[in-house]
Amino acid sequence: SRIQHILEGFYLLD
Amino acid sequence: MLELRLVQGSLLKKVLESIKDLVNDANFDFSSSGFSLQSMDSSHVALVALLLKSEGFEHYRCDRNTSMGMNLGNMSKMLKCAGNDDIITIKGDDGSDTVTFMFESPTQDKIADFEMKLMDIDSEHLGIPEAEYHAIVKMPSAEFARICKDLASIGDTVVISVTKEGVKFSTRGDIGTANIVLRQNTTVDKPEDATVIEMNEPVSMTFALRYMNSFTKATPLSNTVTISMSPDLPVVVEYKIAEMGYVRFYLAPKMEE
Repeated sequence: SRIQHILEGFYLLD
Repeated sequence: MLELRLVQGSLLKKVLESIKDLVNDANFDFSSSGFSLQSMDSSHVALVALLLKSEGFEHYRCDRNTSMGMNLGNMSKMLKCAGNDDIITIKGDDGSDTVTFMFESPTQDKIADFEMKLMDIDSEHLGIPEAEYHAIVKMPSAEFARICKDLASIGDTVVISVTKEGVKFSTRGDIGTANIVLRQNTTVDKPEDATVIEMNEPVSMTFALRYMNSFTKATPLSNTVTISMSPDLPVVVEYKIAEMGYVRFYLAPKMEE
């Protein structure tokens, strides 16, 4: 199994 | 000019102890409404969000929004020098490359100043979307800590499943398997001892126990913990800090290949 990158669950702000 | 006086200084000590092993360096963002911190752990699997509102401070002055980069290990070293009953004041001046922590004993007969060097930290700022969670479990924080510790002696990951029957924590390892089921239990003497399950839809997700156990270092901050889950979203493990704010931990689920 792999750990899903947490960034996928968040919005990257400038 | 920044000056924050926290009578219950032990709270700040507990906050630092709860996050310092997960995050090495972080920017503390101060504004007139309070201060916050948001940082990912070094492996970018977990995210910590801290909020302490100005109302919780005896004195709170922040003339303009400012961000201070601090090494949490160093900050923890300094705060460990404060007594548990001490009043802690955080002071900073515009443009300064240091922050001062002042510790006053309750009887005012001992006053200490610790000046810590600040650092420049490049951090990506992430927006945390409001989500409708499939299931929200509120339970005693000590019980959650006990479960995570017990399961970590058997396996590396925990499957958390919420159904209308209750919440199940499962693991498996070389020596065998373990399942712990908590049923909703609201008939308790103290509300903080209750286990409350709000479920819109059943959900089952897998997480690394190493991170869950790290989150439970926040147990001294709150009698209860809230675990919010939706498929494919990071789980939110929240410890509310009475009247002041919260420490929230977000953890990405483990996915099947």
